[in-house]
Amino acid sequence: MVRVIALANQKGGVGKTTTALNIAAGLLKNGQKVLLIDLDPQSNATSGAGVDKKEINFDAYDVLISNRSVKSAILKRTDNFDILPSSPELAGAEIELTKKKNRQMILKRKIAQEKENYDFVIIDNPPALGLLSLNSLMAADSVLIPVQAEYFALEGLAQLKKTIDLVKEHGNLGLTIEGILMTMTTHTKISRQVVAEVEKHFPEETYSITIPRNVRLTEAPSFGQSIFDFAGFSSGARAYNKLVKEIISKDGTE
Amino acid sequence: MVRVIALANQKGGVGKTTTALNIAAGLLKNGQKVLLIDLDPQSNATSGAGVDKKEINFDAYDVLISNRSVKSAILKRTDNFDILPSSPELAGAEIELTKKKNRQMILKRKIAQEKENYDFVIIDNPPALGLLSLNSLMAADSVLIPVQAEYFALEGLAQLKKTIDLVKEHGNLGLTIEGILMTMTTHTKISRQVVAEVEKHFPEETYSITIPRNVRLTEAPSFGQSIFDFAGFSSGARAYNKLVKEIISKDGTE
Ligand SMILES: Nc1ncnc2c1ncn2[C@@H]1O[C@H](COP(=O)(O)OP(=O)(O)OP(=O)(O)O)[C@@H](O)[C@H]1O
Ligand SMILES: Nc1ncnc2c1ncn2[C@@H]1O[C@H](COP(=O)(O)OP(=O)(O)OP(=O)(O)O)[C@@H](O)[C@H]1O
Ligand SMILES: [Mg+2]
Ligand SMILES: [Mg+2]
Repeated sequence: MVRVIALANQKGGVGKTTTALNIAAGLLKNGQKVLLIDLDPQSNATSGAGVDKKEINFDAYDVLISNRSVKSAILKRTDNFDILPSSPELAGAEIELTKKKNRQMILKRKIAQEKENYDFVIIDNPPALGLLSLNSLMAADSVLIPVQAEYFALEGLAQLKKTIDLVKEHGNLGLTIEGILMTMTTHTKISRQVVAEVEKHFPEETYSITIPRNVRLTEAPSFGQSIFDFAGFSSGARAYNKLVKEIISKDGTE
Repeated sequence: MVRVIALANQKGGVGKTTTALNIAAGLLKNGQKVLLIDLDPQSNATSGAGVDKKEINFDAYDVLISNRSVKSAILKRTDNFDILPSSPELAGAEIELTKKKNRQMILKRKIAQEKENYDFVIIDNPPALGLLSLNSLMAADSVLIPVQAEYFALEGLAQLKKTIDLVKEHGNLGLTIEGILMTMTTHTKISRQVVAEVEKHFPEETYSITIPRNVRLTEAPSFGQSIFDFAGFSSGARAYNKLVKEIISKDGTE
């Protein structure tokens, strides 16, 4: 039974892409078959996974706007790891999608067949709650919400929760919160305060596992590697490893 | 002669809001009259400036979508500092703006009179190149681009430059780059590499001043204070002070 997990948070720079890349890699390490979909026009997940722009024939823009099949756009990375790459053109998709019928359900429809070939589909999103992220939330079974352990990151949480509730009411009844993941935690007072505040407001959903600020996590994608390949003994690798074990053990039957 | 400076970068979490708040405060310290406009639905600039949601009557959404005047929505903070606050409703503005005529020019038209009461207008934007940011770029004289000294931040730079060139061709001929500001710099190899790469591609536009990673900058907004009031002797305060002096000395006549 495939599980589709969307990464979402309209606050920028909170670790959506870093989490998408490293849980995809961690799931692979645990023998799972994974499709990574990059819906962010910045293509950070595409490049962080080591994809060279020259390898890309079709991308997420072609699938959503020009009706290409997912199969024609997927790039095979390893035996068990495929990626649907992004491109800068996707930035124009937000406006072009407003003209289409059922504009929020396009991704769900497009991946309906293909997703059955995998154990997990991980979708990275841009820092916004626009039509690209809505497509993701409609196609997803659950949403993983990275929250940076810093003051500004607190503000968007209520807004995000509201959006998830709206998605449930208008088209994706079964959407659940996979978890709220505190990222870039440090030993500062402000970091501890933000973590405590999020745990207070969302006690059920917040993972006990937190991802510490770790420079290895910023270096790994510049080599197109996951944290496990780049610095397998780092604090970042250990934390993402625990997170992946938790995701696998929750076999999706709430 | 008022100068309208927009903060823009579609990459999230690079320091747009932190820079907007601290250059606004720094300009005040130097006797300038400042209007801060918050066009980000996350309202980080609004709360970072110490505004309580209860104080807000009208906001940027009312100005852009419901045709309220800028004057009716502005909150007076101190003698020389006003703010046009944001609200979560602004998230819906992207889609609503697509239906309006001259949808990119609304902010420019709305601030045309009001801006003359100030020396500087600073506009904070969401992490996207959608219609909210386009409104800002059309209304601005120049754009200040914070770039985080980390690998992922490099990718969006070419896209951003393309967007600025498009804006120049379609409506705001006079738009210039105020500067590219490297933020959250550290003594790591990856930070130095990214700074060197940006300086190589944009030698003219990149400030020699860089903003170091400094925890005081993340704490200040949780008290509604600028870095100057919160930790005036910190490395963050010293760097933003230098930046403000550079902005004032460049009196805008390119
Ligand atoms: N735990 C961590 N420790 C240190 N740096 C981190 C950590 N997680 C992410 N980063 C770095 O912080 C920056 C922001 O992370 P990332 O790009 O993954 O966030 P994002 O939410 O995907 O951003 P955007 O909103 O732009 O899509 C990146 O430079 C990344 O390398
Ligand atoms: N020089 C710095 N040193 C340390 N932390 C910083 C620095 N500048 C910004 N920050 C912190 O990094 C985070 C991202 O900064 P900020 O919110 O200003 O970026 P942004 O570009 O406005 O984000 P968004 O794309 O979501 O609008 C915030 O938690 C902020 O407090
Ligand atoms: Mg990202
Ligand atoms: Mg911001």
